Order: sequence, then C-alpha cells, then structure tokens
Amino acid sequence: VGFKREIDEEFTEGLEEALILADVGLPTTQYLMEQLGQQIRARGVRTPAEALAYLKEEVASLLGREVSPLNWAPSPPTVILMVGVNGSGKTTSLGKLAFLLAREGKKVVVAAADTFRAAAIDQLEVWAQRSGAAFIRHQPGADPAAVAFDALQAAKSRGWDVVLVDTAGRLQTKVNLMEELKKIKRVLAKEQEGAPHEVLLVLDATTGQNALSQARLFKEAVEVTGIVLTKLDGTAKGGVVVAIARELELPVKFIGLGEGIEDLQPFYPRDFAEALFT
Amino acid sequence: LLSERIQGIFKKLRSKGRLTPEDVDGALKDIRVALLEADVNFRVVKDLVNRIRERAVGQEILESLTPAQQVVKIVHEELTRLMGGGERGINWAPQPPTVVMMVGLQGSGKTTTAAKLAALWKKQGKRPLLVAADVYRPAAVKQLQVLGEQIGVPVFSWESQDPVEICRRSLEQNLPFPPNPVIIDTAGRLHIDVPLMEELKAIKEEIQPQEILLVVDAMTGQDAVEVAQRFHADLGLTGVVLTKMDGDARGGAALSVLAVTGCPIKFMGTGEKIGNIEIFHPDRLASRILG
Ligand SMILES: Nc1nc2c(ncn2[C@@H]2O[C@H](COP(=O)(O)OP(=O)(O)OP(=O)(O)O)[C@@H](O)[C@H]2O)c(=O)[nH]1
Ligand SMILES: Nc1nc2c(ncn2[C@@H]2O[C@H](COP(=O)(O)OP(=O)(O)OP(=O)(O)O)[C@@H](O)[C@H]2O)c(=O)[nH]1
Ligand SMILES: [Mg+2]
Ligand SMILES: [Mg+2]
Repeated sequence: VGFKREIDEEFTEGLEEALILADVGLPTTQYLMEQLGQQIRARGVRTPAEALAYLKEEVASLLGREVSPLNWAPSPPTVILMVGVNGSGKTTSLGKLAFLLAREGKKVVVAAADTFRAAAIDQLEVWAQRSGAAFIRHQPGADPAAVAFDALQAAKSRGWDVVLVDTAGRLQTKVNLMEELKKIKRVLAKEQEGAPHEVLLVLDATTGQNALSQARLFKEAVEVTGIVLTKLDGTAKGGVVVAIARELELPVKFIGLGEGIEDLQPFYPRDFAEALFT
Repeated sequence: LLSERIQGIFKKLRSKGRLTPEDVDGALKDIRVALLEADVNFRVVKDLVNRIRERAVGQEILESLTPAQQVVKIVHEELTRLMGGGERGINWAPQPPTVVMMVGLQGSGKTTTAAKLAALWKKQGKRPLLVAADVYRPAAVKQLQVLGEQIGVPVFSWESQDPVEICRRSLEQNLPFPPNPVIIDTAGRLHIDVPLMEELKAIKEEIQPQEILLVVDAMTGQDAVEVAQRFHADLGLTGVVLTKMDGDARGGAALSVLAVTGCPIKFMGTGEKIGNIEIFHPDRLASRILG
C-alpha cells in the first residue's frame, strides 16, 4: 500500500481492502475512510505516506492510544472473571495471566467454574500447577457460582491477592447461559465490594463481525471491562476490536500470541494499528 | 433460497422494467455489502460479484422482457453452484476400516465434533473408534475419554509424544471386532506452523485416511480463506465441518472456504451436546448468509 506516489482511487481502494481483510468491518472502514477523505480535501493529508500515517493514528486513537491496565481492587483480593464464547481461549489465557501475576509476586487462586465441559477442570488444573497458583474446584456438574464463591472466600481468609475465575464457553445468544453468568457475577459482588473488578471478554482474533454481537451482549449481561484478543500469532488481524472500541469503548487489555504460558502480552494500540496495515 | 434483504434488492430492480447496466450495478453493490457484512472474504465477494455482473449485463438480460427475474436467477445459480457442489456423504472404504481425520485451528470444535460423529455412526449401526492424537493440549486425551464414555464409544490413547505413532498403533490393534470408522482427533494448529503442518502430513501418510475434514468455526472472518487454502494445499481436504451454527454468526466463512477449496461442507455442529450435529444443507446456509 505504501509505494504509490500520489493519492489516487487505486490507493484508497487498497486502504479500504486492507481494513476489510483485517476484519475491521464495513461500517468502521467507511467511517475511517470518510475521516481520511475530509483530511485529504482540507489538504491536511497530501501523500500516500501521510494518508497511511493518518489512518494508523486514527485507529490507535479509537483504541485508546495507551496501554489499558487491569483494574485493581482498593483492597485485596482483586477478582477477575473470564468470559466468552466456546473455544476462544479463556482457560489458556487465564493460565497465562495467573503466571504473569504470580511472577509479579502476587498470590493467585484459580477457580474452576466451568463445571460443564468435558475435562475442563482437569485442563485448568494443569495451568494452575504450571503457574504456581492455588486451585479451587468442585465436582463436574456443580454450581459454577458456588465454585467462584469458594475461591473468593478462600482468598479473603488467606490474604491472597487475585482470584481468577474461569467460566464455560457460551454463545452470547443463549439466554439461560447468560443468566448463569449473571448469577456468578452477582454471587461475587455480594461476597466482596466491587467484585468482579475486571470482567475480561476473551475474543478469538480469527472471529469476524460476530465479535461485535459477542461484545454487545456480554457487555450488556455482565459489564465487560476489557478484552483479551487471542490467537494473534495466526494470520488473522483481529480488526473487529476497532469496531468494538468505536461502538462500545471497550479497551483491549491483553493479546494472546501462542499456546505457551508466557504467550500473553499487554495490548499496545499503536503497535496494533501498525500491524493492521502490514 | 433468497432472504428478505435480497428480495428487497430485487424488488427494486423489478420496478424498473428494462434494466441499464447502472441498474444492475446498483443491485450488485447491495449484494456486495450483504456478503461482506456476513463475513464472506473480500476477494471471494469480488470474484463472485464480477461473475454475476458478466452474466447479468450480457445481451440476454438487456434484451429480456423480465430482466430482474434473469438477474435473480443468475445470483441464485452462482450461489448454489458455489454451495451445492460435491459429494456430501462420507467416502466409505470398500474394505474397512474407513479412517476419518479431524483437522483445523485451535478451538474450532474438532474434539467435540469427533465425538458427535462417533455417536452418529454408532446409531447407524457402525462400530466407531476414537483416537486421541492430541498430545499437546492439557487434558485433551481426558476430554475425548470423557466424551467417549458418555456415548459408549472406545477411545484409543497411547503414552507417547508422537501422534504418528499413536495413530499407527490405533490401526494395528488386533481386535475381535475391528472398529469402523476410526476417527482421529488431532491437536489444533495454525496453518502457518510449518512443523505442525508437517506433522499432519506425516499422520496422513501413515494412516491413509478416506476423509480429511477441516473443522471451521462458523464465526470465522476474513482469515477463513487463508486457513482453508493452506490446509487444503498441504493435505488435500475431502470435506468441511462448520461448527457453532447455533449462534447468530452469519457464516460467510463457509462460502469463502467453498470458493477456495471446492470441498463440500459435510456436517454442521449446532450445539454443545453430542446430538447437536446435522448433515449440511446448502439452501439453509445461503439464506443465513444473505441475511
Ligand atoms: N495459537 C494460539 N492458540 C491459542 C491461544 N490461546 C488459546 N489457544 C488455543 O486455543 C484452544 C482453545 O483454548 P481454551 O483455553 O481451551 O479455550 P476456552 O475458551 O477455554 O474453550 P471452552 O472452555 O471450551 O469454551 C487451545 O488449543 C489453546 O491452546 C493463542 O493466543 N494462540
Ligand atoms: N455452541 C456450540 N459449541 C460448540 C460446538 N462445537 C464445539 N463447541 C464447543 O466449542 C469449544 C471447543 O471445542 P473443542 O472440541 O474443544 O475444540 P477443538 O477444536 O478440539 O480445540 P483444540 O483441540 O484446542 O484445537 C467447546 O466448548 C465445545 O463444547 C457447536 O456446534 N456449538
Ligand atoms: Mg475453557
Ligand atoms: Mg481438541
């Protein structure tokens, strides 16, 4: 895209194509191209290089420009709830986050509140062991809210710093499953002021425009406070988070870059904007 | 086949009587937007719309007394041509066992779908065997074992870090009643992970499967083309399974996968329960994509 000498139709169509291929979606792509068009007409942008730089800055600005840190509780424990659709990477991301926080010196407890899916508890237990976190579980089929409650109670009585709650994957359109999630949140809130302090929506970067529906409905149900964008080590760009930022102002807090325990990094809006166009 | 929205586009066309190329262009623009919003890949949409345009601005249309009908017919034909092709059934081996290999990206639904297929074929009187060849994901073998237990299907596993060895051993068993089909659950992997794609080729070489099914999440976006192309180039896919069709994703990825591989979509996952699997129906997907 950057080798053109002047801003012509072929160049702007190339920009549009890049954004759509990155899953930014039509409405947000059109919004960005209109903004660019205004700048070109006002002579603020005159060359292809300037146009590209302008778009990158617009995207970074929509994404909040700077890193978005975790919301810490005024007094421990901080409670973090992982939510999202099936297979997006919640359990793995939780394991990575537990490791990251433990390495910062925090005492972490992991709650196996996915009591539904085959071997979900076993899977999370491996991650808890790898990260050195404490692990709270009940039997498969138990009430997820009870597991979350137990973990929070344990953290409070033992002076632990963070409670990480894993939940079962669920499609956002399944009303009864969203009600189950609301109940988990209510139970946490009742047991601790301000809990959950962070509700992280785990989004798979290969997801298309349906991610917007996911963000809307999960936000509506359990007040999502941030996004973890996983599987960015693939070829998908995850551009839908730009549309999500524009519509819902949800910040991306972390990105998943692989299946290993260290493959979780903070989200840098400028780096992401840069990568959208490569 | 065509949904309300596309009906609306054509209603506008019909009201015009004779069509100019500009009228057709307007309709095609609307169709392009509908497909992109449904996550069909940008370039797949471009090719599809160009093919439709080439046919729609031909003499036959501009001379026709019912040009709008002709355009509708062409769009319908092009979409059905994309979706309808290919043998939808399983290629059963003349000599058992039939070997079915599940492949795809991380989290797409391979393990769950493997169990669903096993349950489906067991109901049809077959004697399936599930093979736990994912040696990487924590508790992956246990996940398949729990599912196998739920449906009364045996699960083969082996203490080994080599999936090729596990698959070979699963076929070497000397059982009184040989299993058929043998369903191999592989680890999720990226299409750009060369060593892991080589591993899949090695598994294929070892077990010579009749079916290699790419499991694709229905909510996949533009990347579906890249993924499908790589898996197909490396392995020679025989079919596709679209999972999580019980959500509200439009499923345009399916069209993209079809366009670049020509492989038939054989099954759809429609929920988390073992019974939630169906034979794929092209017309239902078409109306879902066109919104
Ligand atoms: N390449 C890559 N794979 C990932 C990443 N995050 C998770 N995965 C893989 O994605 C698959 C699904 O991850 P899980 O953590 O089980 O996802 P989940 O959301 O907990 O799934 P459910 O609980 O079944 O809804 C696993 O194979 C993970 O290893 C990532 O950042 N990159
Ligand atoms: N709602 C719904 N969920 C599904 C469907 N198919 C699979 N799932 C869920 O999607 C998640 C991932 O399924 P898995 O079978 O673990 O996916 P996988 O491809 O084996 O994952 P990896 O082995 O980590 O690559 C689980 O929570 C499944 O229950 C479906 O058709 N509908
Ligand atoms: Mg999980
Ligand atoms: Mg699996």
